[in-house]
Parts: sequence; C-alpha cells; structure tokens
Amino acid sequence: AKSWCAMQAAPLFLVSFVDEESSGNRSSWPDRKENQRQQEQPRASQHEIQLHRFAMGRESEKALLETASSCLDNFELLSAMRVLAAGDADMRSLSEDCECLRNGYLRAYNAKNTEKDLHIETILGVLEMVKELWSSQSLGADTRVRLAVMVGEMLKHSPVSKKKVDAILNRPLLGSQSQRFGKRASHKCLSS
Amino acid sequence: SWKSTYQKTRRKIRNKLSALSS
Repeated sequence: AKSWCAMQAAPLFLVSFVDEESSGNRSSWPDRKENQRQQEQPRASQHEIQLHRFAMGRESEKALLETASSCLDNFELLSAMRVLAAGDADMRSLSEDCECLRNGYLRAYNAKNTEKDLHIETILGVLEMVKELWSSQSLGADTRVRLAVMVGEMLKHSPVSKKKVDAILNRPLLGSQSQRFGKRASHKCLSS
Repeated sequence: SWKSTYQKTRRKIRNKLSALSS
C-alpha cells in the first residue's frame, strides 16, 4: 500500500478501532449504573475510531520538494501548490503560500486597465523575480519563453478601439447644448 | 508583498531539501 500511495502521490491512512474498555479511559471497577448503561448501548459505540497517517518516506518527501522547487523556478504555481499539498503539515503550509502567490498573480493579470495600479506591487514583484531568474545560466529555453510570456501578460494593455477613440474625440463639450454657450457672460452671471 | 512571499517560499523549500540531504 505504501509503494502504491507513493506512486500516486496519495497519503496513506490506517484506521483502527480501539475498544474503550481496553483503552484505559474507564475505571476497572465500573459501578452498577455504568455497567447497565454500557449494556444498553449498541455494540458499535464501544469502539473508538482512530486514524493514523503514515509518514512519507525520506525519498518521497525529497522528490516532492525537488519537483516543487523546480515548479516555483518556472513559475508553475498551480503545480507547485498541488505537489506540496501531497506532503506533511509543513509542506501543506507551503502549498497555501503558493496558492496565495497564484491568486495574487491572477488578480493582477485579470485586472482592468484602470485598476492595474491597485496591483502594482504584485506586477513589480513578478517582474523583479523574472529578472532574477533570467540571469540564471541553468534556465532552459522553454522556461525563458514561459517567463517572457508572463512579463507580457503582466504588462498587457488592452488597445482602445478606434470607435471608442472617435466617440471620445467627438463628444459634445460640456454645456455646448446651452443657448448661452459661446456668448459673453455678464459680470452678474460670472459672480453667481 | 508578493515578492517576499515568493522568496520566502522558495527559501523554505530549499532549506527543507538541504536538511533532508544532510
């Protein structure tokens, strides 16, 4: 079972049923009332269910961490998150950090042009990390393409359509519909 | 910030890896 779980990156649990009488929680000389109550209860309630999680093998943990490290260097945040979630409590906490990173990235990516400035810290953070990773000699060509696309995504700016530009340029000036538009105003009018 | 979380996560993973290797 352990080797199958290692292959599938699945946690392995053992379920055990502990007899309450043998667990030492009860007095060895139960009074008559307690005895009677025990006899009235169905048999299943006299067992306590315990779950034990098998610790991962050293090699499995190392393999997961190596994969997660590689995913993080390639900015594959979703994969890093999933790989780390298969590990122990410490690794699950790291998986949550990766989820935060991914959500922050997606929020910056999906932000409208007018709201990009709200995510400037994330955008600059991504650009700075890409710059840092870019200088690494070991970076493969496919990773460089991926990082370049990410920079493009962070800096993308939806072009404004010609129709929209025309509408803005030809928009009537404020107050142009008024009969007094373009006429000299009296001193009284100006002061009011 | 996003950058510090990224760096911290990467560092923690590497520290765990080196602890396992030693």
